[in-house]
Amino acid sequence: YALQGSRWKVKNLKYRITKYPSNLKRSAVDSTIQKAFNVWSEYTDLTFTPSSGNVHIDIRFEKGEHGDGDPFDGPGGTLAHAYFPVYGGDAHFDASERWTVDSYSGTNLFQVAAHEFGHSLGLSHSDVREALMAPFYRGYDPVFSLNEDDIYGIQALYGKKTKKSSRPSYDNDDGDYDESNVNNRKEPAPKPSSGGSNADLCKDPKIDTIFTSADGQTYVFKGDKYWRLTDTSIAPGYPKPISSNWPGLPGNIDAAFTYKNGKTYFFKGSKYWRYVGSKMDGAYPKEISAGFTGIPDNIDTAVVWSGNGKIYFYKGTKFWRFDPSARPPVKSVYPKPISNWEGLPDNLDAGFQWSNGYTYFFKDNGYYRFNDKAFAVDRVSPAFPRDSRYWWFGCENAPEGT
Amino acid sequence: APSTQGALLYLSQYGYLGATHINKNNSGALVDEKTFQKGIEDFQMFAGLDITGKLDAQTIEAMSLPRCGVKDKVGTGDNRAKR
Repeated sequence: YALQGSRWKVKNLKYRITKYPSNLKRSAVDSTIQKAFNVWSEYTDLTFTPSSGNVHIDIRFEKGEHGDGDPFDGPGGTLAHAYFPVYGGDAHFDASERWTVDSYSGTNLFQVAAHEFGHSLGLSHSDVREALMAPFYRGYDPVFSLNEDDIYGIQALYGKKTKKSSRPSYDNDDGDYDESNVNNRKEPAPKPSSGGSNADLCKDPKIDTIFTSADGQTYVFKGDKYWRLTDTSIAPGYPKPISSNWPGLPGNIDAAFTYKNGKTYFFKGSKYWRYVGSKMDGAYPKEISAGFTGIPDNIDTAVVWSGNGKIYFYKGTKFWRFDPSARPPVKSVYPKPISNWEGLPDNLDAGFQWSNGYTYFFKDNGYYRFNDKAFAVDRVSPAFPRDSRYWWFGCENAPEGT
Repeated sequence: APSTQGALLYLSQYGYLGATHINKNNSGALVDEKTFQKGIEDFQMFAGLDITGKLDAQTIEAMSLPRCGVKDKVGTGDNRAKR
């Protein structure tokens, strides 16, 4: 990252949008601009409040020459520019661009605004290609997350976040894990039922999906119900209706994962939903074909693979790799056969990365532990697949042979 | 795709030519080859391209990308007068 050399002395900043673009609703612009500011308040104590009268940051959508001697050039080329704090912090967007929200077409207002506000706060362009503060527009990123380079930059100016946020603290990890810890952590050990009712899972352990939330809790979905898993069994008080913790989310979910931006994505049929904690993160459901172009409908499962931090989708005998920062996000070489993942069966039910760093896949009554370093299902005793009832859900007895 | 003149404008606009300022109205400004090559190299380095010092296809493509209008090189302060 690069610091320009100036910053705001106060952390509570006010902004105003004095000129709106013609092709977007005002309410959409308002919410997108606030969301773009939130990118920076997520990791610092900075706050951004819309206001009238005297404000710190003035935001305008302008065409061509607009009074600052730095004219815009029409569609493409220069998209926007912003002034460092010492020059006032204002942000100007080229009104000739086709600004869009949550769409692969046009130019994504959220991403460009978040970048420009980085300048408004004192960040220069970064030479880290993946950073938000890199100067080039990379196209719409449906699973945007701030790069650690940007986080270090903004925290160098304004310090780390100290105040509690109503939003969950996001995991900034890049997907790698500490191998030294992996070997010290244990497999989920068999234990009797712990007060919750695991009857459904013990009777039929085939699950819809399993995932870990941004705050480190592991959840299992089956039908309309969900359970929270402990290190050894299921937590007391479960199952609960899915809708009680994720309002608006239907049952019989196909797949779910939590990305490094801390947001959890749920998939069912041709649609997907995005949540921050228990709150739906905008207007959902949306079409998988729109938000995850190149991924088919009716997937079996999806995981963020620790080997490279990319998102893998599985369906039937095939898998697809989705890289949000690449264009296109799914390369033409996909789909590939699941048999490339040594030891994994086709037609998976669920998969996720557990706190010990291993990726686990579930199918029917059993599960497989995938060793991301060896790129194969572990060959250990007892062999995989092992029975999910005994090893994950706290059911009393492992059936014979498992 | 930018011509040499277009590339000069680009490099000037985004801070790769130091104090040399070029705009559409004084496009005849004299820039020696060494300054141009250094500007290209700096841009290639910043954009993560192979550093050839030449206005090659990868560089032209990178210069054609939509981008932020703020300069990549905002100065190191070397040219500030001593107070």
